[in-house]
Amino acid sequence: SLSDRLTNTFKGLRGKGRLSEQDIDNTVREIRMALLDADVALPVVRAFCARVKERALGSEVSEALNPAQQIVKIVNEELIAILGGDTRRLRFAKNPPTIILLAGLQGAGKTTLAGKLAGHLKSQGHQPLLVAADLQRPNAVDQLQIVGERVQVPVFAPEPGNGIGDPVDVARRAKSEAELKLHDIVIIDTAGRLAIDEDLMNQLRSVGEAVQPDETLLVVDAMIGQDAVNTAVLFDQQVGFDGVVLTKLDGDARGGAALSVVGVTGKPILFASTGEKPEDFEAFHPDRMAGRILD
Amino acid sequence: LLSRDKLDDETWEEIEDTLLLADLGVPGTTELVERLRTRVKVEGVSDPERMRQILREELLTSVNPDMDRDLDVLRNGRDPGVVLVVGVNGTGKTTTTGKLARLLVAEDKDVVLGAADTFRAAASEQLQTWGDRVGVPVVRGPEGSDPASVAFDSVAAGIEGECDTVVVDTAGRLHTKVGLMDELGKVKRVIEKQAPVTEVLLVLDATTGQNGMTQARVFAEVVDITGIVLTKLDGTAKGGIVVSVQRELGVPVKLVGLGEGPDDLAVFEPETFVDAIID
Ligand SMILES: Nc1nc2c(ncn2[C@@H]2O[C@H](COP(=O)(O)OP(=O)(O)OP(=O)(O)O)[C@@H](O)[C@H]2O)c(=O)[nH]1
Ligand SMILES: Nc1nc2c(ncn2[C@@H]2O[C@H](COP(=O)(O)OP(=O)(O)OP(=O)(O)O)[C@@H](O)[C@H]2O)c(=O)[nH]1
Ligand SMILES: [Mg+2]
Ligand SMILES: [Mg+2]
Repeated sequence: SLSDRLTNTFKGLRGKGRLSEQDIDNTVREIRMALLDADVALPVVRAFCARVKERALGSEVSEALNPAQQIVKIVNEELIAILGGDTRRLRFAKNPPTIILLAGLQGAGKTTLAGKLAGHLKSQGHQPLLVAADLQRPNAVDQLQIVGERVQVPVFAPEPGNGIGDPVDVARRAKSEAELKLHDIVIIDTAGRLAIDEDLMNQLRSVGEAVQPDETLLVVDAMIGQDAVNTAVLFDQQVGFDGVVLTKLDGDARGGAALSVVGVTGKPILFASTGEKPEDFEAFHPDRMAGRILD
Repeated sequence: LLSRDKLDDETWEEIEDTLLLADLGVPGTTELVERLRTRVKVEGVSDPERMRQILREELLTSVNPDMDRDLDVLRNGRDPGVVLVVGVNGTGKTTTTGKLARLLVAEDKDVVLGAADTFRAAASEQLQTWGDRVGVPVVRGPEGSDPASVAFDSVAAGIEGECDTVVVDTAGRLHTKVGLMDELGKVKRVIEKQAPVTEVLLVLDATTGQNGMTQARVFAEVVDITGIVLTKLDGTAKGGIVVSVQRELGVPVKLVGLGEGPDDLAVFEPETFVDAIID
C-alpha cells in the first residue's frame, strides 16, 4: 500500500530532523509510482504529484510528528477532493421527459448499465423508457430487450438493428414516444465506438443534437489504463458529456481511470457498476475509490 | 519521439513517458530504460537517431520476436482442433470467435461454433448472427443451461461432422470470481472427455491497464492459456500490457483485433506493434 511504501521511505530519515527537498522528492517519486501502478494516467499523475509536493513542502509536514502519515493524509485528501469534488446526483429535466444518453467505448458496459439505471429509477417511482439505439452490434436490440424485461421496463425498439435503422431517427422517435406514453425518463443505449472514429462520433453528436439530453453519461471500464485520458478528452470535445459511470468495480482493477477521467475533464463520476445483475448498481463513493487506488 | 537534435535528461523523460503511456507499466518501463542507459553508455551514443534505433531494438527484444505464434487449431488425425475462447467481460471474445471462423472458412476449413455463454442476455443470438454471417453452424443450448454441456455438444458435432475446427465461445468472467473460474475449468475438462483442447485463447482488450497481468495470471492457472488475442488495437491504446504478460507467462500474443468486422483479425506482428508505440 502507499502507506507502507512511504513509511519505508521515511525509515531512512528518522532522527534527521527537518525534511529536505530531496526527501520530499523521493517521497513524491514513491507516490508517482504508486499512482502509475494503479493505472492513473501519466499527465494526471504529474499534475497530482506537483500539487502534493507543494503541500508537502509546507509546515503541515515539516512540523508533523509523523511526516509519512501526514503525507499519506495529504494524498488521500487531494484524491478525494478531485474524485468527489463535484459529485452530485442525476439531474432531472424541469419538464419531462428527462433524457439520459449513454456513450462509451466498445464493451464498457453501457447496455447492461441501461437496465440497471432503468431498474433503479423505476424503484424510485419513475416511469423510465429504454431506447434501443445501438443498431449496429449484432443483436444489441435483443440484448436490451432482455435487459428491459428483467427490470420490467419497456423498451422502445422500432428498428431491428444488425445494420438496419438510424440511431438519430430512433432517438427522436423515442422522445415522442415518451411524451405520448408519459414516460418521465428516457434512457438511450448507443453502440460502443472508438473516440477516434470520426463517423461514429459525428453520429453520436447528431443523436445528442436531435434530442438534447439532460445527462450524457460516459461509461468507462474500471480496468482501462492510460487510454482513459484520450478517450475522455475526445468524447468530451467531440460529443460532450455531463457525468461518468465506472463499471466492473467488482473486479480487482485498481481503477486509476477514475482519477484520470475526472482529472482531465472535471466531470463527476455519478455511479458505480459492481456486477452483471440489475441490482449491482450504486452511487459512486469517492472515499472508497481513493482507498482502492492507494491500496 | 526523439525528434530534437540532442540527447539529455529531457530525452530520457520523453522515452520513459512513451513507454508508460503505452501501458508498459512501471517495472517494465524501468527495466527497459535501464537496458537503454547501459547500451548508451557502452556504445557511447550521443545522437537521437541512433538512440531511436536502439530503443526500437530493445523494445522489439522485449516483445520476443522469435516466439512461436502458430495457431494450433486444425484437425490432428481423428480429432478436430478445439479452440476455447476466454477472458473477462466485454473484451471481444464473441467477436473474435466469429472472426476466427471467417479466417478458417477463407482457408476452406469446416468449422463449428459452440455458444457456451449461456448466461449473458442475447449472447448465443449474437454468436448465431456471426455464424450466419460467416457461414458456419452454431451449437446452442437453452438459456441458463450448463455451459459445459453446450461445449460438449459443439465438440461432439465437430467430431461427428469431421470438421477441422470447433471454436467454443465462453461467457465473460472476472478472474476474481472463484465460482465462475471453477466453471471455466469444468468446461475445459468436460470438452477434454472427447477431444483435447488444442488452443486456449485469452482475449485481452488493448485498453486494459496493469490489471491485464492479473487477468492473464489467473486464467493461465485455471485453463492453461496457449495464446493471447489483443483486441481493439484499432483504437488509440497501445496494448503495452502484453509485454509483461508474454515475459512472465511465456504465452505469445498470436492475433490482434483491428475492428468490428469479420475480416478485422490479423496475426500479431512484433515490428508493427513496436512501431505503433514509438511513432
Ligand atoms: N463483472 C461485471 N461485468 C459487467 C459489469 N457491467 C457490465 N458487465 C459485463 O460486461 C460485458 C459487456 O457489457 P455490455 O453491457 O454488453 O457492454 P456495452 O458497453 O453495451 O458493449 P457494446 O455495446 O459492445 O459497446 C457483459 O458481459 C456484461 O455482463 C460490471 O459492473 N461488472
Ligand atoms: N473497435 C473494435 N471493437 C471490437 C473489437 N473486438 C470486439 N469489438 C467490439 O467490442 C464489443 C464487445 O465485443 P464482444 O465480442 O461482445 O465481447 P465479449 O468478450 O464476447 O463480451 P462478453 O461476452 O459480454 O464478455 C463489441 O461492440 C464488439 O464489436 C476490435 O478489435 N476492435
Ligand atoms: Mg451495448
Ligand atoms: Mg461474448
